[in-house]
Amino acid sequence: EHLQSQHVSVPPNTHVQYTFPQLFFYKPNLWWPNGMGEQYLYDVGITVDVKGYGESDSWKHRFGFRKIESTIDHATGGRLFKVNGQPVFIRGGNWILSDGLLRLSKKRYQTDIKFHTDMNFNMIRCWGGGLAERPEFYHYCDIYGLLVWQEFWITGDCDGRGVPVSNPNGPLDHDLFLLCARDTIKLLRNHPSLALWVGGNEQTPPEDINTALQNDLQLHPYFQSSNETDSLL
Amino acid sequence: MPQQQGKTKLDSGWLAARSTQVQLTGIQLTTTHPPPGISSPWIPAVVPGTVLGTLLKNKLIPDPFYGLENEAIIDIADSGRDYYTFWFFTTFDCALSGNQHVDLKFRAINYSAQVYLNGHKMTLPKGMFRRHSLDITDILHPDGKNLLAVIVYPPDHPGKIPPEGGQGGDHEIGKDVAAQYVEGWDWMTPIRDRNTGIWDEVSIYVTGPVKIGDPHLVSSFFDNYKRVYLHATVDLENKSAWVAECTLNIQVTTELDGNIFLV
Repeated sequence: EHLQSQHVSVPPNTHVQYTFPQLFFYKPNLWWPNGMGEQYLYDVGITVDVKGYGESDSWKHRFGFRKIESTIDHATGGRLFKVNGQPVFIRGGNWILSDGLLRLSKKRYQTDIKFHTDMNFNMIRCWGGGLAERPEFYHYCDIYGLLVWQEFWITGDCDGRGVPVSNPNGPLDHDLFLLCARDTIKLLRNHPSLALWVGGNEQTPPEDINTALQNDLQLHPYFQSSNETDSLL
Repeated sequence: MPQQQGKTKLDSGWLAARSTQVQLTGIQLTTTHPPPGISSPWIPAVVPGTVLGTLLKNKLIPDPFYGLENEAIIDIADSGRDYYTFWFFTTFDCALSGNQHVDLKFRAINYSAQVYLNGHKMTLPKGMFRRHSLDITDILHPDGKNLLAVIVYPPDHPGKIPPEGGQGGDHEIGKDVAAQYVEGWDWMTPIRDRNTGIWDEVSIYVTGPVKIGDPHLVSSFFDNYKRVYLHATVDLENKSAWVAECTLNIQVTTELDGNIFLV
């Protein structure tokens, strides 16, 4: 029941966006952070066959069914996380990047990330002065159950709070910043370990960037799990 | 024999040279005067990687993370941008059949670049955190042997490290969309080339007439996680000149213990 085929006609030299009818799962195995359960992953494969040609392209990704929510607790000002409805006490580590010269390797990622699991952590925070981490980083966080807090490229020191104060309006090219942010979101958004996008470190991005990011990152109401959506579905 | 579809990484056989030591143009490098191999000024290059990564691999600089060795490496603020503006060169085989198409993909470069393939010039715009995809179907070499040269430029605002150091140096790097630690922080020494280079994977990606782009998977949960839906949205691009009648398939499988697959 987890195989579906749809016919789509694509005009010449054009892009189309297509949404499959949703696939139903009864009590699927859920993905849990380290220490709360198993990090169950499914293989999702998408292929496109073209009449008269055969298979034209294919795509595969390891996907975990999980729902991550986080809200600000007004009593403490802290952020409360829930995974699959269960509150989770966050035990996490700071992450700058693998190597100062960007000598990035799967083996290094696996070793570093498994080390965090062995330390009984369940979150890694990717600092805004470092990188938007790479798919290989997220792949091992998916496997070992480390939630990821990913910051965009704004830091208090370089963007308005440093000594001397500099770049109070962030980078010079806001459109470029948003283009890079949107492309990064597309690159990483299917990883179950991705728990939270954060505007920057110790600093809110400039108003226009922050508003655009908040808009872009809202989950479409169609996917909100709530009673009214239930009837919609 | 049609080219194998899907991704082929270009991560070996790269050469590099400092731009100021190469008098040829990108067009000449990828047509009449390709580098003759490892001979000055061309050195073996580490791709994906940065300029310093390649220089370190060739022992042309000391390891910046040992002792005070980083002080022995000239900073871009003192050397000027050209000193860390580098050419990267490689060749690859790719011969398409019938209705195949091919993209040249850079998952990330820092900070901007010009790409030359078989004498054709293309631009990779600025930004450290963006993917680039170039349709090279029509500029492949007929004999399948392709020459690729990329000149990579440092960030626009590499900044200057004040004598007292400090978090983010003089903060100039914050004007660009790039990693900011490279000007140094309380835990980190400045990176002399500001991580200039082809720092993430390069690949060629072969498809038929229709290509899948950036699928988006979302799950929604009901009845206390008993009833779950998987929603999938894909971009499709028809690169051919006629209507493509497609069958789109989505399949979700899981590995059970012992490699028994449940579909």
